Amino acid sequence: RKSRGRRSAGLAWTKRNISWKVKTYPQEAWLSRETIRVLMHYALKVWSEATPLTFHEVGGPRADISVEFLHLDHQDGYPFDGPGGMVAHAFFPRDPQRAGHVHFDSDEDWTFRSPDDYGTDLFAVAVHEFGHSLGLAHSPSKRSIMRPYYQGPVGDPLQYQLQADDCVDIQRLYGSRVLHSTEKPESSSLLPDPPSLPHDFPALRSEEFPDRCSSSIDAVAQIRGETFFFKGQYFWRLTHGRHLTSLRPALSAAFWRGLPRSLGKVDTVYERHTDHRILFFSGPLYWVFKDNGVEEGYPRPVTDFGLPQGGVDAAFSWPHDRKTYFFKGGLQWSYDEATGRMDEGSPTHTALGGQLPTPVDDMLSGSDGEVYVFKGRQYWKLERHSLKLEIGYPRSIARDWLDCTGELYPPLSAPTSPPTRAKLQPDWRGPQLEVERCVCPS
Amino acid sequence: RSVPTPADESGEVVAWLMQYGYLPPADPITGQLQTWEAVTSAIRVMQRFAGIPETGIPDDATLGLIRMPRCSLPDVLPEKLPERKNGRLWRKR
Repeated sequence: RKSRGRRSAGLAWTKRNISWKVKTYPQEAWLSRETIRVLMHYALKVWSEATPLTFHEVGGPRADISVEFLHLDHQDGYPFDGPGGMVAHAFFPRDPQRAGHVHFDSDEDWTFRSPDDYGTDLFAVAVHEFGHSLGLAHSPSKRSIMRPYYQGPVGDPLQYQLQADDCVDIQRLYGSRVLHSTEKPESSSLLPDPPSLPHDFPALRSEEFPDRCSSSIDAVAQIRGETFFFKGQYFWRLTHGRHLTSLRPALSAAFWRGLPRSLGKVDTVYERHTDHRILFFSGPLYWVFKDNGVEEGYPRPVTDFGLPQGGVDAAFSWPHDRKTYFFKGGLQWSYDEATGRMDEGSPTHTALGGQLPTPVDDMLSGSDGEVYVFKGRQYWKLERHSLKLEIGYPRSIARDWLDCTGELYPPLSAPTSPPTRAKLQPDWRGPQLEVERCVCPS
Repeated sequence: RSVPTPADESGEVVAWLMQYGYLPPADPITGQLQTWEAVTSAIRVMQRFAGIPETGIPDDATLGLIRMPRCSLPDVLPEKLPERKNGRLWRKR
């Protein structure tokens, strides 16, 4: 989590929706202003195709990325040198004064679709420079667009795609678009693709699904290293790198085949360490899933575990001692997955009692044995072996896990009446676009 | 004293190596010339980064790259310059 904070302060943009504009054009140029703007659009598109970033052109004075064609010494520490030599430069996101500034030498013969040996291909150089604007340094790889030497045109802007090295490098900073989109997950993902929705399935309307920045959470689970947050009939999914795969939640019953569509909420979910089955608990019933398909014969009553008929609040399977702990109110049960039996003496008064408000909403054991406790819109972290409360908690689930960087509604400390959805839903379209003129770039 | 770099012969190379981060800028206080050893190892680093034979001398392949149009950002990003105590350069091991 901390590294995320550091990342945003250093090498990468924290926002995903980045504005750009061409601030000045070369005095004499072969290329028209429209062509220059279109080429910039496509050069940025190259990077947005590999990441969750989106770029939009603005007409007003303020833009995150501003492109200028400048001459010789232009007072930024990197004077140009006339035709040839230095052709362009751009500054990293961490540069306090110059982040987003992209400068092209106006003395170059900027070309588009010209013979390789004539002029300097503007699209190729622009892709390179925008790589710097997003945080990439020069690369020694001969195939990389981030190689410092101009190597001629890179082909048709409409067809151009990043080399693998460059994809890896930029996704290290921003994650990949596939994992952050609601499009089909990559075939390499551990859990198979969700089935297509049956025709009678209720369509997803934006006013229906919960807002991740203001909701409490019903259940949390780490499954195959990915973290799932369940709320009502939906869930959000975070990648291994803890990047939210989509701002919009997915319908649980559409992904977890066999989970009833009518299920209002899930009490707890965990991945069983013995056979990596995934167990869902809701009220008096539980389901066992192999990957994301339910096994034959489920649901079954939770009394199979020796649990009370009413079900549980929370559970987590602890790799540390390979037991699963169930919680209900102020009681806890410890269940030995290997023998399939509840431990002698269960239930006991929960050890959490003194440290945390009970009942909790859910608990999660992290990959290196730490345990997180979730209640309402806050969470606590327990030390690995001692399960003692770590200092600095509770913290906000929305801010630390679900990518809500803005003001949280309502503020965590002051419980207020739930605000209207309109107020809750942040405006993802970015700043108001002041349009001077529209050009259709494709 | 180390042999000073024959500036007339390779001023362009030294300037280029400093421009792109392979050599620290010349010391403005002492005006100390870049030693040839430093230039040689800087050329090797540049040749390695460019994927050409590491000869340590400004041969044709190296000069060809040095004169090639390119992005003006350094290849070697400025790190924390070595600390300076009582006038001597202390390099971290």
